[in-house]
Amino acid sequence: MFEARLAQGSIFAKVIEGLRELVTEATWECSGNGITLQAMDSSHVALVSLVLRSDGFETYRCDRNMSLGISLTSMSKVLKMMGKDDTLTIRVNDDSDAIVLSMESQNQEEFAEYELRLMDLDSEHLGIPDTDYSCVVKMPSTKFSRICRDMAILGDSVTICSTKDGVKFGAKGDVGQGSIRLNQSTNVDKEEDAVSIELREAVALTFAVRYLNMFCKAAPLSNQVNLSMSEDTPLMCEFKVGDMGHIRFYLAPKIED
Amino acid sequence: TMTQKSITFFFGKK
Repeated sequence: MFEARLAQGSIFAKVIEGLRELVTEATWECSGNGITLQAMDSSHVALVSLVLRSDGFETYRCDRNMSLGISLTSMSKVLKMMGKDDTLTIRVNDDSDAIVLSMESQNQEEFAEYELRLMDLDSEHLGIPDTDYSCVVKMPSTKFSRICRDMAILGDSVTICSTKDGVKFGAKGDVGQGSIRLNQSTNVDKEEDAVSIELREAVALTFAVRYLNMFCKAAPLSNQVNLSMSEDTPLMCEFKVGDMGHIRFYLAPKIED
Repeated sequence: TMTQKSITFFFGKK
């Protein structure tokens, strides 16, 4: 049997909203350590890796490792029926072909239960190498979302150039071109508003902005986003999930022929 | 011209 209870069910709903544009169905790997998921988008340009550690749940029980094939599209629809302060319990009974989502209102006066049929999915796993990135940019996730949305107006690609002083996002297309430059914050009251850059080597990388905009669907999970970059290496775009885990999106760059 | 690489070009299949 698998059962995991999350006092703030809305966190789980935000995780699903963060994933479901990039991947419509995925296999969840459940073990005693927690829940993990790795999936590529249908064009195999981007990869997402999710970790939710067991100690982040209010209660967690996993008697044996399980691989659960789940339609994220359907799960998202079910989770929309959850109240914003509801407690969420996810359960898979032994020998069952369904996942049960139970939602309980804070005053314990309303209790809803939905079942979703599990799917048999072919999943390929990729080995993600440990990388010492040349540059890590930390910035407010709302700012990153706004920049990606604005860049998409100008063109299909965005070039991210990072130096020790700042990071520049630039795009050009048929309508024209533009760029936004952020300097490293020197003095901020709140850490979550800061832009910080850890740099060993300057980098300039070009990415399809459409994917960055899909990654930004996970921005409501976290005030800050980390962008880790090295030349000729996929970008790692990370949103923390509270203190229980993270969503890491990897995006292959566009490379000059 | 720039070419979009696949993620499998960088990360090997397990």
